[in-house]
Amino acid sequence: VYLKQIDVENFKSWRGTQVIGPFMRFNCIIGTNGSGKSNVMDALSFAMGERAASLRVRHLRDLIHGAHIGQPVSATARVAMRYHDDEDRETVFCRRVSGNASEYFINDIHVTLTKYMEELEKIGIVTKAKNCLVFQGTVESIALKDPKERTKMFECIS
Amino acid sequence: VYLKQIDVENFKSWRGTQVIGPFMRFNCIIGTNGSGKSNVMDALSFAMGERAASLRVRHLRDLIHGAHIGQPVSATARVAMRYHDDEDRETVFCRRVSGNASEYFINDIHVTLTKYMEELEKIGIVTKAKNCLVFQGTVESIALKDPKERTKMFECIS
Amino acid sequence: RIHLFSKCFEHVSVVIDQIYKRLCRNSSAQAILSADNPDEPYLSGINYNCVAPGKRFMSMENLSGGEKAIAALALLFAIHSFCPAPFFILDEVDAALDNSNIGKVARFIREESMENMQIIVISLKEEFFSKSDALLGVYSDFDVCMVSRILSLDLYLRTDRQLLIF
Amino acid sequence: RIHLFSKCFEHVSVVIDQIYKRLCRNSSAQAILSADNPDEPYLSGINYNCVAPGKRFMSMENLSGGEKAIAALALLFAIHSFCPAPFFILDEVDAALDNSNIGKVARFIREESMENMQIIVISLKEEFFSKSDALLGVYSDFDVCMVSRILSLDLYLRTDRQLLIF
Ligand SMILES: Nc1ncnc2c1ncn2[C@@H]1O[C@H](COP(=O)(O)OP(=O)(O)OP(=O)(O)O)[C@@H](O)[C@H]1O
Ligand SMILES: Nc1ncnc2c1ncn2[C@@H]1O[C@H](COP(=O)(O)OP(=O)(O)OP(=O)(O)O)[C@@H](O)[C@H]1O
Ligand SMILES: [Mg+2]
Ligand SMILES: [Mg+2]
Repeated sequence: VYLKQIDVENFKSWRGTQVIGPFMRFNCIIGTNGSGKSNVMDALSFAMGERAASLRVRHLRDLIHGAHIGQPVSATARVAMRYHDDEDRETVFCRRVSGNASEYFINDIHVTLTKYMEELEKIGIVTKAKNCLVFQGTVESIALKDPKERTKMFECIS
Repeated sequence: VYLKQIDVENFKSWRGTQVIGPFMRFNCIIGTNGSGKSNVMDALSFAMGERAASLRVRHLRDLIHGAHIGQPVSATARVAMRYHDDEDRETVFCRRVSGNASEYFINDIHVTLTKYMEELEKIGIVTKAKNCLVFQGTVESIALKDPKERTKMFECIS
Repeated sequence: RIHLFSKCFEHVSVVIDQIYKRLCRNSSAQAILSADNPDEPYLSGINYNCVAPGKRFMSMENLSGGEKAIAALALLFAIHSFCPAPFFILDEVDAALDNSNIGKVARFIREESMENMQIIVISLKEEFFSKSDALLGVYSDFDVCMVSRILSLDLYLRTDRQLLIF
Repeated sequence: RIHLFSKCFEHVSVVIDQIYKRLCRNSSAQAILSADNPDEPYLSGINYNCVAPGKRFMSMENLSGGEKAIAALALLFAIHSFCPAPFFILDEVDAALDNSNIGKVARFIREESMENMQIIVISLKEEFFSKSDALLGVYSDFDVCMVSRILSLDLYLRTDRQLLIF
């Protein structure tokens, strides 16, 4: 299974509907300070079910393009992750926020958060174990966790 | 007043007596990861009266060369800052640690901590205001302090 | 549950040392995971220590910023090998690294992406983006407020890589 | 005491905007300090906001890593102008900056060191050390454990700078 592309709609600095990708095996995102690179990471974390605090905002509605200057351009923001398996069959995981409420879709079918997370776990994404995201500025703290925290981390992934 | 050089003696990765300097107006310290650059910053902060926690150690005696592998080479560690004024007269501020106790010297005369800090303030170094040290990895947090903390910061410098 | 925990702990302790040696390109480097209570690791804390290249065994707090960043990457990739996610996203993990370590980490990540999983790296440094298959350039456009746009370059088979980027 | 606080607050609020414009090399950039209770600033919190180049007014949390680092440097230098210390030590403050911002910050620091105070910068980037008067190269020597040594280069009047460093 691999990530083919991400569709973002009015998410943070990404206005309107934009496609980010296509992704290959080893991908590098470059750009000047403040251009919107970490916002791509936030878009992926959002689609994987992360809370507002890990997305550098206070409320989910602040994710909508323009909300940071008090002029949100829409009532909703949406991020869809397109996965392909070895036979190139596509599965689309999508999360949408309207106001502070989230809705989850798998291949355009509305599902509950529990179902959404279950399906993500089936392809190996365990959001609460944070086993595949390293946010900007946090890499050193991963090595410095206190021993008890590290035991919890191991408990989560086993 | 400007800093001319620093004499370090058995301080962290700096073994024996070594001279760091001479310093000019704009100085740059370079070197590979783990070579000992931040240890120079720690030496200066130590000589300015900082506590063990800001020096990345648990106890002052861990500052002695070799203490990090349980084989301290000496019972003491020493750092001296040599200041020159406009007529090139030198003032030497020196701090020495033996075990966990610190001793302070100005031009080789043993003084109390209070006197030492008073003299440093006369040349503009107010250690508790941290107005001249930026430790590795902390620059962004300076902009993100919460408003009450910022008021305290202003109180300290005024 | 207890059995799973021990299996995971054993697996990661073995793998982390191999990964750390590969990251440092140095066979004397060591990464050591140890439990305070080895019989029942799930009840006690787990310690993580590294012997950085050319250094002796010391506690993680004594390592430098760059040395800690490499130790952290070793732990991440070791955990991943036990519980593999389909992809990894790393946001400027190279910020504290000197040029020689950037080269080592970029080569390691390239090797991992060929063998084990898809990797997305956000970086400001040329060493990283010159080794990637796909380059995604984000730039700012201005309207009512700043708007991000993206350009994507497929570098996979291009031999004129150097020309393309600069 | 109260009088001193207000004087400091007024001074820093004026200076910080000038410094931020100089750091960004952009006259539309703004740095704004505001007190919750302007009549008695010492009783309330002090807010700090920046309008980064090309952006609108937003809270500091929304800025990116690199943008925050520049905002922090502006505050530091503004405070320094009120309560001047004889020197400044900055340990890898350029870690999150892109190449164009590194150039701007390095030029600003050079200007400040010529006019206002002595500056010591620890950096891994060539843009910084190629603009300095004195270059101090730290290297590792090995004995019972790693030992640091230093080499110092006086670049002050040298015209063959490029030659020297590489
Ligand atoms: N809700 C929003 N709507 C529109 N733009 C936003 C919103 N939230 C944040 N932004 C913009 O995103 C920018 C930050 O983007 P981001 O953190 O992705 O930058 P970056 O490319 O990672 O930069 P750096 O290299 O400095 O880390 C802010 O400057 C702001 O202009
Ligand atoms: N008490 C001590 N005695 C001897 N060496 C020590 C002591 N404490 C720390 N060290 C050494 O100092 C090293 C860290 O040095 P430092 O933090 O200055 O590196 P740095 O040059 O700043 O690296 P980076 O570029 O990664 O930030 C450790 O790897 C350790 O070997
Ligand atoms: Mg970023
Ligand atoms: Mg350092």
